[in-house]
Amino acid sequence: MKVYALTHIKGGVTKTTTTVNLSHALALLGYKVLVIDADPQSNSTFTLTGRMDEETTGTLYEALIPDRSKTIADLIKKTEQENLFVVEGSMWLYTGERELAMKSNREHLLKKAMRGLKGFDYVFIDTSPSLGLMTLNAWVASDGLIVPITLTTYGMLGIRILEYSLAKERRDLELDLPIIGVIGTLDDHTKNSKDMLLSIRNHFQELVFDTVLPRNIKVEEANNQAISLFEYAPQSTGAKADAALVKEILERVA
Amino acid sequence: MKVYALTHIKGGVTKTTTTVNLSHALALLGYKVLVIDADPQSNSTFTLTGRMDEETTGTLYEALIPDRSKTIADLIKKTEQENLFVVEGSMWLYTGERELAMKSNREHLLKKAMRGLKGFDYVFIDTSPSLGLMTLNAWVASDGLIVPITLTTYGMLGIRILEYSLAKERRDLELDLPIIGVIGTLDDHTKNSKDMLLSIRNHFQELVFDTVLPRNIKVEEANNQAISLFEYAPQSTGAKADAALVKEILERVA
Ligand SMILES: Nc1ncnc2c1ncn2[C@@H]1O[C@H](COP(=O)(O)OP(=O)(O)OP(=O)(O)O)[C@@H](O)[C@H]1O
Ligand SMILES: Nc1ncnc2c1ncn2[C@@H]1O[C@H](COP(=O)(O)OP(=O)(O)OP(=O)(O)O)[C@@H](O)[C@H]1O
Ligand SMILES: [Mg+2]
Ligand SMILES: [Mg+2]
Repeated sequence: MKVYALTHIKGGVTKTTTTVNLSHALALLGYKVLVIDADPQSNSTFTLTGRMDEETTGTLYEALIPDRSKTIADLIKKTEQENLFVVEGSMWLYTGERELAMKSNREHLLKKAMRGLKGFDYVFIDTSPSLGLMTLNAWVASDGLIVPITLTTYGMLGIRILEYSLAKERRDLELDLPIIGVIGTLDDHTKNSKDMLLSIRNHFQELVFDTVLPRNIKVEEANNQAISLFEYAPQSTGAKADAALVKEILERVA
Repeated sequence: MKVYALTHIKGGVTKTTTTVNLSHALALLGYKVLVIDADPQSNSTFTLTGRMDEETTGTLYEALIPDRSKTIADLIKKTEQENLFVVEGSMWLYTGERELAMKSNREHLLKKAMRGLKGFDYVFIDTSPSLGLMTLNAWVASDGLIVPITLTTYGMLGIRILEYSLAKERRDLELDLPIIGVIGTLDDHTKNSKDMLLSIRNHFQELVFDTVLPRNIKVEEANNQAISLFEYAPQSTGAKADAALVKEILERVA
C-alpha cells in the first residue's frame, strides 16, 4: 500500500482535481484506491459522491477530534466507481487547527487512525491550501508528497514556503517526507506557461513528471457535476493527460 | 476611510488579483489606497512590489506576533503607483495560527495595530484561503467583506462554510461583519458559467455586483510580471471589467 498526500499552499492548483482523477484512473486499471479528504472544503468528497450536505456522522472529523476517535477503516465508504473508496471530509475541520493544537501527538493523529488499514494499493490524501496541522497530519501519514503546481509566478512563490516548511518538519519530526513528484497543471500552452514550466523543471529536475496537465473545460465540467472525467469525456485532452500521468506514476513508484 | 477584507476559503478565486486590481484602479482615480497583505503566500506583496524574497523586517509579522508589536502605520511602504501603498505580507505567518491562538485579544490584533491609521480613503486586506485566526483578524479589522467567487460548484460549496463561520463569529465576537459585495470571477462565458452565475445571484441577490470579471490571459500575464494591469493592458477585457467594478463599488459604498 502506498500513501500519497496532494499538497501545495497555493490555492486552486488542482490538488482536488488531480486527487480525484488519478484515483479514478487507477481504479479503472483495477487498483484498489482510497481517497481521504483532509480539506474542510470537502471538494474531493463532493466530486466522488455528489454529496453537498455533510452527514452528521461518518466523516474524517471522527478520526481526529473526539477523544474516543474512530479508525480510518471505520469511516470508509464506497463510491460509484468500482475499486474506489472515500473517507469523507468535514467542514467542521475548518477550526481543526485550534482543536488539533491541544491534542497529544497532534501531528500523528491521522497516521494513528490509519494503523492496520489494508486492502488498498493506493491511498491519496487531498489537503487544503495551507500548511497547518491538518496538512501536517496528511504529510506524516503518507509515504511521500505529490505537488501539483500551476505554471504561474504565484505557483512558484508558494514553493518557497512549502520547501521551508518541509525542511523544518523533517528536522522537528525526524521524518523523510519526500516529494515523490511535481506535476505542472492548468497548462494554457502560452509562452508564459512554457517559461514557467522551464523554471519548474530547472528547480525540481527529475521530480517533475513529463506529463503536464492541460487546462481543459471538460475537466471543470466533470467536477461541477461530480461525474468521473473518464465517464464524462474519456477522449478529452484532460482525460488523456491523466492517463499518461498515471502510467508515469506507476513506473516511478512500482 | 473604508476597510474591506477580500475573503473566500476556496483557493484560487482571485482574492489577490482583485485586491491588487481594485487598488490600482482606485489609486488611478486619485483615491489614497492601502493594501495589507494578510496571506503568508504574500502574492499581493509580490504583485505590488515585485519582491520575491522577504525582507527580514518591516512586514505584517511585526504588527501581530512580537509582544512589543509595531503599528500598521509603522509598516507602510510606497509602491510604484502613486496613491497606492502596501503593508507587506510575511511567510512566517504560515504558522501564525498556532502563535496567534495563545495571544490575548487574539482576534483583534490587526484592528489594534490599525488604531489611529489615517490618510487613506480605502484599505483592502488580502487573505489566505482559510478561515483561521489570520483571516478572522482581517474580518474584525474591516468594515465589511468582499467575496470573489469563481463560477464553479467548488466556489459555491465554499460559501456554506464561509456563511456558517461568519454567523458563528458574529455571535461570538458581537460584530456585524457584513458582506458588502460578491463578485463573480474567472467567467469563461460557457453555459457552466452562466448557470453558476444564476445560482450565485439567486443566493446572494443584490449583494452580487453586476460586473462579472472575465477570464483574460492579460490579467495572468500582468500578475506574473508584477506589473499593473492598467499599465500592461489597459484595453483588455480584464482591465475594463475592473474599471466597471470600481465604479459599482464607489456607488455602493460612497
Ligand atoms: N485541467 C483543468 N482544466 C480546467 N479547469 C480545471 C482543471 N483542473 C482543475 N480545474 C478547475 O480549476 C479549479 C481549481 O482546481 P481545484 O479546486 O482542484 O484546485 P485545488 O488546489 O484543490 O484548490 P484548493 O486550494 O481550493 O483546494 C477548479 O474550479 C477546477 O474545476
Ligand atoms: N481575470 C483573470 N483571468 C485569468 N487569470 C486570472 C484572472 N484573475 C486571476 N487570474 C489567475 O488565477 C489564479 C488565481 O488567482 P489569485 O491567485 O488571485 O486567487 P486567490 O484567491 O488570491 O488565490 P489563493 O486562494 O491562493 O490566495 C492566479 O494564477 C491568477 O493570476
Ligand atoms: Mg481542493
Ligand atoms: Mg491570494
